[in-house]
Formats: sequence, structure tokens, C-alpha cells
Amino acid sequence: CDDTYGCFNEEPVAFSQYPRPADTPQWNSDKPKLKDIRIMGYSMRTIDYRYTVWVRFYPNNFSANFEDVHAGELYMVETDPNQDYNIYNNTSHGFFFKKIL
Amino acid sequence: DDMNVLFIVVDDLRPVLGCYGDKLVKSPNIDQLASQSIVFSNAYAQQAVCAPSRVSFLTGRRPDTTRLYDFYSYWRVHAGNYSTMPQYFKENGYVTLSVGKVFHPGVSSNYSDDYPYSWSTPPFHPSTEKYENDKTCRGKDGKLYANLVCPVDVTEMPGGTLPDIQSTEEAIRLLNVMKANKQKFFLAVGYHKPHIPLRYPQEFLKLYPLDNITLAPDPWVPEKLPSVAYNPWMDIRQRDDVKALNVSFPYGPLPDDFQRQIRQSYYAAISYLDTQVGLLLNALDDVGLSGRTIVVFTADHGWSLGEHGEWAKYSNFDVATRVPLMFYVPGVTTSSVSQGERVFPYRDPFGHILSLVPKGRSKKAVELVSLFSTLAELAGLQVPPTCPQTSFHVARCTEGASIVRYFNASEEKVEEEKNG
Repeated sequence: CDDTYGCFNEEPVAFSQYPRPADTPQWNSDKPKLKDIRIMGYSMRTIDYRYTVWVRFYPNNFSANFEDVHAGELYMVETDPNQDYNIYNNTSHGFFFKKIL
Repeated sequence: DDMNVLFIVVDDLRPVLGCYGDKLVKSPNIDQLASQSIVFSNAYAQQAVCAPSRVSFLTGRRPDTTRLYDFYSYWRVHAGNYSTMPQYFKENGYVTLSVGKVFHPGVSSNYSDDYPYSWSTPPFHPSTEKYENDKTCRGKDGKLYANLVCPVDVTEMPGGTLPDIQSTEEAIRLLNVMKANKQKFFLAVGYHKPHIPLRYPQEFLKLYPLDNITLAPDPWVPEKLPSVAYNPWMDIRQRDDVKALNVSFPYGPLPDDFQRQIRQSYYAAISYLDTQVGLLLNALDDVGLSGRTIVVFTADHGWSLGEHGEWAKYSNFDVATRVPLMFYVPGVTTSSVSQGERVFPYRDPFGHILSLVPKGRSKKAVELVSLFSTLAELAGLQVPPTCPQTSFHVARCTEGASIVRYFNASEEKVEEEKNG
């Protein structure tokens, strides 16, 4: 099932996103104007995990380059409900990457 | 028969509510609504900041389609002439009304809350909204400041009232007008609190003695958090009381006792908001429309209360994106309401708190972008079609499927049946 919500028996997925002007915090990191957005963090959530990739974003044509990944986050709800232990770099996440695409 | 819609959206409210399991908060009126509703435990905003989230759920499109990631463009001009949820109800014979903060004011809603497209009459904004960021908080030295933590004596406030109190009064007035005119309505009420400044009637502090307030369970910046993911909470840094603390950028931290004061005031602001929701729902009973009105209760995004060393929204963390979401649908989530029956009697948060449980609960991961299609289905209107891959040229379609299919399969019922 490839629609956003999958089959009835498949867990639905919730997508969120957040823009950033740079890789490190700066005065406008919270609320960058469109022209200053350089990175977009796309999150995919189910009741089991949250997977986020922070990718290069081009404000002039609103495109995101998923081949230019600046950082990633992966939290498993059951073992880390408060999202304190990012295991993105410890696990292969090809499955998640394919799914978020 | 035609159902009315009362759509309540709260600014920056994370699910810190009794009906979401929070043991400290006093939210008896929202909990009472939940006891007649289906409650979604895992509902998320599309972006954890006001204007993009609100334009997204009011148009049923994702931010990549509204192309609004900040506050400075109007989707009809900048991306596409997308119909909105209230506009759709208006085109289907409803009187659509906006009270308080529904669209984010300013450029993103064309300085008009998207009137006349979305609303039948000019949207109502409380006259005291303009004082929101003025120096109205009394400091220990007796002077007035523009603080983050701001319990106030309402009689001392400009106009002797607060925006949300005015919004409730206007919404109740409109309910009476709709009743008298026998018109079906879509009434959206947008409450400002607990958005900062945490300015609320000081008596609500009594509900949360500071000794009972702890720090967040994880008040440190996680070791493996990518720096790009961190939100440096600039907006609260500009408040006079935070500025005076001279906290380092970007990671702080704020002093522990001040962290607890922020958390204390966030809780107090929620109980204040709860009383306003309670008065509004009590009025729905008074006009005898509780049996003919769908009530939706949600928020535009959450708010970090010190978790991960962060405050405010502006991130992809669950505490910033997860929202309360519940639907009261007479005859669906509860049995039909007989004439004159009271469903939502006002409950005083200072009085005895009943422990109520939601009528139904779903753990499915759902999104605010689904609100448009879900409400259309609940009201018996034709559900907008799913958008094509690229939909800038399509006026009416939705990127969020209706979640009515999860109403009946709420896990609680399934579990109860399983447990026999």
C-alpha cells in the first residue's frame, strides 16, 4: 500500500517538517525567512519510531535534495519515548530512507 | 440532519491535559469534552510553527504545497488558489464565523484571515489582542515588564480583560445569534493561551504550588542530537525576565528555578484556557445545540517545556509537533442527546476534579492536514478528492485522508472486547 495512510491494517504515517538556515544554531534558526532556508528537516512518524532527515533545500525553486543529507535522527518509541538517544548513526536506515522518499 | 461545527483551536498547546494522562494538570472541562469524544493520542502538526501549521490544516495541504514555511506569503498568491475548510462549508450553506486566532494574522492570511473567501462575516479579534506583548507584567519591584512568565490581576489589564475572555464572550454571543436565526454554522474559535507571553489571571497559580513543579525528565541537550535539529528558543530570550538572566547562546541552560516557573505558568495558563472552553461548551448546552453540533478540539502545534534543553516549538521533536485532537460527534461518539439534556455543564478547576476517561481512543499516527477531509465526512459533505502528485493548479483537493475510519476501530474498544 503506497498511499500516505497505507492499508487499514498497516500503521499510518504522520509527516512533519521544519526549515533551518544553517547546520548550527544561529539567531534566525527558529524562524528563518523563506529566502534564508538552506536545510529542511523531514520527519516520518509511526507509533513505533520517528525518522528525520535534514536535507539541502533550495528556496528559489522549493526543491529538496535527498541526496544531500546533512544529518539524521532515528528514535524508537518503545525504548526511547522521550527521544533522547539518536540511533541514526548506529543503524542502517535504508528502509526508512526509502519509505520517506 | 445538518450538523453544526464548533472548531476550537488552541495556540501552542501540547497534550498536557488530564485526558492525555497528565497527572498534574487541572483541565476538567476539556476532559469532560474528551469523555464524550474520540481522542487521538498520536496527532501531529505538519510544521511546529503557527502560520505554516494553520494554513496547512485549513487548506488540507502540506507546507511543501502551500509553500509557506515562515510568515510572509499568502498561499492564494504565492502557491495556488486553494480552497479552505471554512470556505468549503460556506459553499455548502453554512454560516462560517471566526473568533480569535484561527488563521495566523498578517501576510499569511492576507491581513484579513482570508475573509471573504473563508468567512461569512468579518472575523472577530479581541480588542485587547494588541496589548499582548506590552509591558503589563508586574515585576517584584512593582514596575511593569514584557515578561515570559506573567500572572496578572485582570482588573489591572488594559480594558480590564484578556483576549481569550473576550473571544469566549463573542463566541457565546454568536451561538445565541445562530440559534435565534436557526442557521447551521461553522464557528471557529482560536484561543491565544498558552502561547507566550504566559499571561493569565494570577489566581490560577494557586492550582500549581512551585514545590509541585519539577524540571522536564530530560532537561539536557542530547549528546547525539545533530546541531541542525536544535531549536535555540530565540523568542523567549527576547522577553524581559529571560533577557535579565543573561543566558548563553545557543544552549543556555536557563536556571533550574526559572525553568520550573515557566512550567508552572504553562500549566496555569492551560487551566485558565480550560475555564474558557468550559464556558463556551456550557453555552452550547444553554442554547440547546449540544445534540446538533460536532465539536473539534485541537492545537496548531506543541511546545517544548525544557525537554532536550529546548523551549518553545520550532523543531521536529514530538513535544513540539504532537497536539491534542478530539472529535465530539453526537450520535457517533456518544448516544444522541435528548432535548434539554446537558452534556457539558461547566466544571470549576478549583473544585473537585472528576476522573473522566475518553469515550474512545485511537493510537493511530494521524495528521492535522487530515482535518479538512475528516470534518467534511463527519458533516455529510462530499469529501474533497486526494490531491495529485502536483496540485498547485487544483483549487480543491486534500493531502490528508479522512481519519473517520479510525473512529470505530479505536484501540480501547478493541482491547476491551479482547479482554472480554
